[in-house]
Amino acid sequence: SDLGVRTYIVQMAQTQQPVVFNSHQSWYESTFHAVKQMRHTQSVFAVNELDGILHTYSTVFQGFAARLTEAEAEAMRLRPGVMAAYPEQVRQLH
Amino acid sequence: TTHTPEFLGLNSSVATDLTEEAKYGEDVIIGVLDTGVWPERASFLDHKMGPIPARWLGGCADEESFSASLCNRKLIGAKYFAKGYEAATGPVNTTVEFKSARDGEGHGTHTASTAAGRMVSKASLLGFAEGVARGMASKARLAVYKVCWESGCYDSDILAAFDEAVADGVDVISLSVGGGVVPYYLDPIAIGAYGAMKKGVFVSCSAGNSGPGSLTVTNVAPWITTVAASTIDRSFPATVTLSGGDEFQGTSLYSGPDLGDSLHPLIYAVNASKAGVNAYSASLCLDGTLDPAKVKGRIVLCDRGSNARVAKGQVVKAAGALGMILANLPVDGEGLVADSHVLPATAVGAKAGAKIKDYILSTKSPKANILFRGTVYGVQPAPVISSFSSRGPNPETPEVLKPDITAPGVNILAAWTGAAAPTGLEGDNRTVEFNIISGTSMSCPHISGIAALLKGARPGWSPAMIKSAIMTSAYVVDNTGAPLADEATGNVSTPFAYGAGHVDPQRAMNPGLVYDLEVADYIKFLCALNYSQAAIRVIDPDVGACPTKIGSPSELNYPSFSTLFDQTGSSSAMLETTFSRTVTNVGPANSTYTVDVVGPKNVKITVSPSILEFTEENQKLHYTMKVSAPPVKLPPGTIGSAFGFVAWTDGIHVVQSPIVINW
Repeated sequence: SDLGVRTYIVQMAQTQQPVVFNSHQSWYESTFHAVKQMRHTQSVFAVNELDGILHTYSTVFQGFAARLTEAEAEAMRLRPGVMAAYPEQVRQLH
Repeated sequence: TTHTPEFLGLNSSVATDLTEEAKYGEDVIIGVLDTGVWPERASFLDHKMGPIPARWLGGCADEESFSASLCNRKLIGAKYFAKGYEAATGPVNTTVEFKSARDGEGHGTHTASTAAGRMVSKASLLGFAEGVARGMASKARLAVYKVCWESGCYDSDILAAFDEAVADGVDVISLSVGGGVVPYYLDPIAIGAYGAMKKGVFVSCSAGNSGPGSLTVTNVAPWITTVAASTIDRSFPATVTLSGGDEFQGTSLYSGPDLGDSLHPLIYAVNASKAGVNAYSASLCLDGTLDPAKVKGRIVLCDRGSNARVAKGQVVKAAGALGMILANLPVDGEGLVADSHVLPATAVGAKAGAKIKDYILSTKSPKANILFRGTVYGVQPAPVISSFSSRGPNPETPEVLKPDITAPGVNILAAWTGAAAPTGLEGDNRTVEFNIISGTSMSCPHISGIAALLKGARPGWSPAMIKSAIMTSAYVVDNTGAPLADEATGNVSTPFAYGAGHVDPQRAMNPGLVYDLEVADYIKFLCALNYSQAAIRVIDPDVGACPTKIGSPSELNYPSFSTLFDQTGSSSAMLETTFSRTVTNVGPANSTYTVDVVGPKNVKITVSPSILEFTEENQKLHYTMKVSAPPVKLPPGTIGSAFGFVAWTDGIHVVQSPIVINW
């Protein structure tokens, strides 16, 4: 089930955060879990910390990074409040 | 670093001395996103430093391998970001690398100390480049954010570090890392740097080491200051002598017993392969390719490429050789990088390499020696644009010239980790306090430190003003008075290699005029790229709709000029473009500037008005520059380019910008 999983950087529209969430973090987690649940009939995600949200961004960028399959990333892009989801690159020292 | 402060004129004691006015950057905080730091190095001591600026919100993560108590009034932040790395590759192997801000590689310690290291006397690498080492802004505060690990630097971690650094309150971000060029909305470095710029943080990044080919420059967003690398007037010569008396100049940081006065048998590695190993692999001195019986007691000539330069030395030494000559191939040109080899060894350029190979082929018993001549100063010409430094045109937006600026990046001495040898090789057990390495990674923190000095001296300047000051005050002639040369060819270099030129920190403090840019200008630029609204909002979520009439990306009020004409071979009409620029007077209130333009043959460049009369400080005046060029038809896939300069001068300041015309 890990085949094709990559780290995606997901941008969220802060103005679209539903009032039911009292923090960006909880909104991001809800969005992330909703996508994962759509892909898995059983809740097999979040086996360890690195299967969940890796980073939450709030200063130069609004959103989070998480491990997703391409299909999950596509599903993520369709979620309310998600502006973009794109895979990360690996950089090298110059 | 040793010697680069002198080479950059930062040790002068004139009344307007940048370092004095900026208090050596004491009020400025530089964030270095890299491999971490070795905090015990003398470069990070905090003696005679005042209290940490009250606005600082950052701190140091307390880990087993990096106690928070190691931080001080100099090193005020130390954090690490590994979740992206671990998610991709598995947990950090703590037997191989430190899961903390501690630098096990050396690169981050080097870049941090280059930007802002304290003065350390008698610094050297095994006796080479000895002197007082200091960073460009020697009292600036340092906050290190470790984002690079064994297998690379992961975007999600880099973006997290940008996020944290800006929240912590850094003023300058230095990032000597890069990868492929992608649209800005898919590039977390561009996105992170934009968010930083929006909050007033100056971001400098390395241009890359993929030169001398064109279109190789990276980190090309216009809100980033992109830094190319050049030599300084210091070298580490190591001369190859052949039995016929021919001599070839090479370079080396080898420190140990030399090869004596006599000549030694010489063999080309291509003729020393082990049974069953192809000659090509042997020519590169790849691990396990050399036959000890053929190389024992000889000097081995290896071709550059594939494995690390210092690793070739290790292979040659393990096979029982006496020494090594490392020859550039034609693709490498004449650019040389000095290395602290584990056996007597020197690097030579492609021409010398070819001649030595000819000598080996044509001589029955070829013999050679290597003479190590230590550290030499006053080298001419200098600076020379390094062969490896990545070149324009800008692959993403050719209307914005990249790189922006050049700084010292060849054979730079700065602090080093205590966990790795100067070669970085596992079998090399030497430990050093300072190391000499090369790359645009090394030039970038020079600019970061200089930007910190400017920020300290001119706290009201925006990141774009600082960048403009650095660019328009740069010089394009070397220490012989000739145009800056290109190490790859030996010919005259171009703005595709050096951008606006070589940094001149003292002149950057008093640029006279600056090209300022605000967030709204960048948004217009993004609209002009025909990015979708969704794509633009990835970079700036606050942006509204683009105007119905969108301009050209070349209308950005940038301190350099670049235009792209279609190759219209069938038409005879002149091709034209008009740039519009606004300059802000940061010099004396009453200043009159006149324009001087140097354009390429057959290209007409007119500036209107040709005189700018300022009556107030911070007054803004506009001008336009019209470029008329003949149509050109070139073979498919070919870019033609021509270069010029525009300079405004009031008799004291010279505000110079490169002009690039691409067909």
